[in-house]
Amino acid sequence: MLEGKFDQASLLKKIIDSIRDSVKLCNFNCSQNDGITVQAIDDSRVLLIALKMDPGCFQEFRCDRDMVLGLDLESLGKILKQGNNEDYLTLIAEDNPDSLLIVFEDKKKDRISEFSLKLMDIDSDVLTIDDMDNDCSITMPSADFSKIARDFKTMSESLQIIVTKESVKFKAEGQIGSGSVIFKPHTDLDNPDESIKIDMNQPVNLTFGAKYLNDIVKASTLSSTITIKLTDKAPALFEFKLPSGYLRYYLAPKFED
Amino acid sequence: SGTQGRLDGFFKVS
Repeated sequence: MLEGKFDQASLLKKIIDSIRDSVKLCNFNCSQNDGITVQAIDDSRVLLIALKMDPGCFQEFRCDRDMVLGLDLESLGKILKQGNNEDYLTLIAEDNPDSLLIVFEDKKKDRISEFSLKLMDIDSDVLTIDDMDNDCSITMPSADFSKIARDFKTMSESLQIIVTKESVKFKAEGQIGSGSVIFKPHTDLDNPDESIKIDMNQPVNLTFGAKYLNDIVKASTLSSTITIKLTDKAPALFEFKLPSGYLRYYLAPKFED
Repeated sequence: SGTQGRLDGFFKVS
């Protein structure tokens, strides 16, 4: 049996809102030690989502036997809209389930809402992601990165990320012209999440599809910082930390014709 | 501008 209770329904709502525009169907793998993990790749096979909700994400978590819940995220999203952000949210599944029970509890009123979501058999291949040695790692406020991704998409289909030891530069070139934003590393002692950290082994210059970056920054609601790991001619990793665990996006770069 | 790469070339399917 699975029973996972979130202190705030908003956490799962934000997670599903962050991934459902990229992937529609995905398997939620549940286990006592790892909590709930998801790996899903978008139809174009350009963007991969790796989600890890450790048991620490939950106020209470038990999973007696490993199980896989095949979920349609659009349907799950419809049910999650029914609860309030501050409600307790509990996911319940029997062993070998054909449905997932979703329970919202209002903390102040004696109101309990229950929904049952039909599960699906989802055939998906799993990709093995080896730990990569990255050329660069950037940690910055997620709101800043989100603004760049959204603003530059109006100018260009692509966003270039150029990292040197001294700075990270975001650059877009479009029909109307071009633009760039440069950040230099700095440490904000009063607000550590406002700091910008750049670790560089080798400079990189990579180009990514603006459309995918705009899907990725939907997760900015989950964490005030984002870590971007870049390697020449390889997929980039965009990571948002959860209270316990992470939401990661792997995005294949564009190449020169 | 440029050709969009795919993840399959980088990650192994298991």
